[in-house]
Amino acid sequence: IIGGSEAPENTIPWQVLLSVQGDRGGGMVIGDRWIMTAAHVVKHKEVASNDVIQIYMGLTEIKTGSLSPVFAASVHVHPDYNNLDDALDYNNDIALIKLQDPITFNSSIMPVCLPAEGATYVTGMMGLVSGFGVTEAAGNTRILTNKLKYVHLPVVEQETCSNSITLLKRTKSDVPSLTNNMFCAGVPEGKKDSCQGDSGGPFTLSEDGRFWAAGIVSWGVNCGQKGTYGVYTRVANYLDWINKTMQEN
Amino acid sequence: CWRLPDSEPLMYGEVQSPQYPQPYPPNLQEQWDLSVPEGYQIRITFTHLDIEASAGCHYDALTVLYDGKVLGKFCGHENSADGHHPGNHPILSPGNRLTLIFLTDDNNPERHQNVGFSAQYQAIDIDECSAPEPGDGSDPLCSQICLNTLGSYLCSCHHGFELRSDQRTCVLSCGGGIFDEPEGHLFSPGYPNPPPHAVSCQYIISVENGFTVSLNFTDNFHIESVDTLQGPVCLHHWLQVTIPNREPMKLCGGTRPGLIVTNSNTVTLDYHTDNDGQSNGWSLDYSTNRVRCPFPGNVAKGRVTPILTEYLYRDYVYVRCEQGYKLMMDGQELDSFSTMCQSNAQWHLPLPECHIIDCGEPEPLLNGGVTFMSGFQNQYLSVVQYHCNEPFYSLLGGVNVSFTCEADRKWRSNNDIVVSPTCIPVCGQPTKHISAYQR
Repeated sequence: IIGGSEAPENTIPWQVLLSVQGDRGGGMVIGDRWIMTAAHVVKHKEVASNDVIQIYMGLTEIKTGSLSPVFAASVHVHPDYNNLDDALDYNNDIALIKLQDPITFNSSIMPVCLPAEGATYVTGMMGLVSGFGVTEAAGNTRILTNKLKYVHLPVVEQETCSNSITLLKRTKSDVPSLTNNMFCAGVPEGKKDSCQGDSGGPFTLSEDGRFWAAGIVSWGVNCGQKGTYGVYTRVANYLDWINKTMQEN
Repeated sequence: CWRLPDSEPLMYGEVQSPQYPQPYPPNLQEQWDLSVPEGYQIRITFTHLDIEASAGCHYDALTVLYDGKVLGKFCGHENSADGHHPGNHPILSPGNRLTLIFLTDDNNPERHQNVGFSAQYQAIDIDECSAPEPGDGSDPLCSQICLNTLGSYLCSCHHGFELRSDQRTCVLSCGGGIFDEPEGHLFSPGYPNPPPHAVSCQYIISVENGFTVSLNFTDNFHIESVDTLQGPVCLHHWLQVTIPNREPMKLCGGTRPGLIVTNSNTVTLDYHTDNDGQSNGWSLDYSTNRVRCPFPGNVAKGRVTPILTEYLYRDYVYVRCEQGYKLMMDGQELDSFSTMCQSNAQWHLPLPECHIIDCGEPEPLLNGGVTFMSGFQNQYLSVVQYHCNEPFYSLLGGVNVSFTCEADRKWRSNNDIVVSPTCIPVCGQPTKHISAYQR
């Protein structure tokens, strides 16, 4: 998280820390047996093996000796996710992990709500994005934090985001494309953003005192740079697939 | 000659004159010896008779004889003025034999060819019992009871007598009489007439276990008693009534005893007279009653049915518990209960108890719990309420649900739901919020 703050305990209880073959990623609790994350965090990896993936919950600080993973039973990547080796296609960047044992919820571990049917993403609405990904210290030095951080970011109008990406594509050839299964969040002046290691983590919107999972940290060009936005998987587009996958498994 | 095999006498048959229905030849002397089984007599009927008519049947004649005695001599035909025609009247032989002799002379009238006769006979059962008593002072066929049978008769005797070896006369024998019907009538030999002297009769009334015998003597009771200083005693003649486990009692005198309720299913009556004196005897009707069991009692929280004024042998009572209670006996639960009044006047099972039912522990609720609201030890009508571990879980449907232990031993909600509720996770509501006061 760039430009964010440390999350106090129990404030983002759905946050999940994934460690996949040593790569740090995020996820969110959506049920007592289910974690939602980004497909690119788990794709192409034998993630159902507990040697490959470790799942941690209820943490606001990663401390050696206090980590107690929960175990995955199966991983379900969206069937239309086709990010090949060039890693430029983030469409349908969503996956579900089923846990071996159900979790009992408490103040430090709690599920985030799924979007309501027909949920809308209102431009400018402030969301909360969190993770254990890289942060930025003084002088643009990127460092990996062991503390859960969060930042509030507004939903960006789709066209604005699209224009920013088009602009980037003029100078960079390997910029992924924006689809309707994605949305952007961030501020044009930069300094606040999600970043590497936050992938798969939650971008939540709040309504009537409840947080719902609007987005999954997916991709972006650089982090926190002026004129760029973070791109998130639009969870509301996947309600049918999520429900179907959970019911069938 | 050789002996023909014996054959059973016929029960019926037909006899015809030679060459019938052609005219009979002259100079005939034919004889038929008819017989039927012993105990029957023969009835013969002429279907046709046409024999040369003459006065006294002097020339041609058919003679019917029994044991040498002529029963009839016939000739002529139905419409002839002379001769002797039997007409349609059958002839009955006194016994089981009959002889017909047909004689013709050598002279037959030329103008009329007589065809002879045709007759049919059959055996008729003799009712030996209806025969009048012999007037010559000889003994009747049966001394007491005569039973006619087909072809014979049987003699029988009144109770207290048995048939002698002559199968005709009866001798006093009144021992060994066992009366096992639920009711009956007994009387002394020859009653109401005096029996022969030196009678020793035993009557045993023995009915099924579970019944008791009562004796009711009829008015005409007469057993000789002897008057002594201490009053009349049954010295030479008596009727002794023996009831198990009680002192035997001797009855005599001219007044019938009152109703004797024995409370036993077995009574022995011994009637004794000696060679002197005279007793006209006695008769009685006996009846039976079922034994009575004690009142079965009451069952707390239960009902004993049916409610009767008395409970007799083979009566059943049933016990049902009130709603919410179960039948228990010796620590075992019973599906149903009934007990029967036995022949020994005891119930075959003691009454059970009604214990309050319980529904067992309410189903535990995952991520929740159950609270007792009222009641005791999960018993009938206890009320529990489920709750979820808030604020992380909430009840599906959102309303606290109470369950009551019902009579079917299931915890049920007011909506008749049996399954326990479900706690669903609360999403998106952290217990602590990120505070941002800085502007």
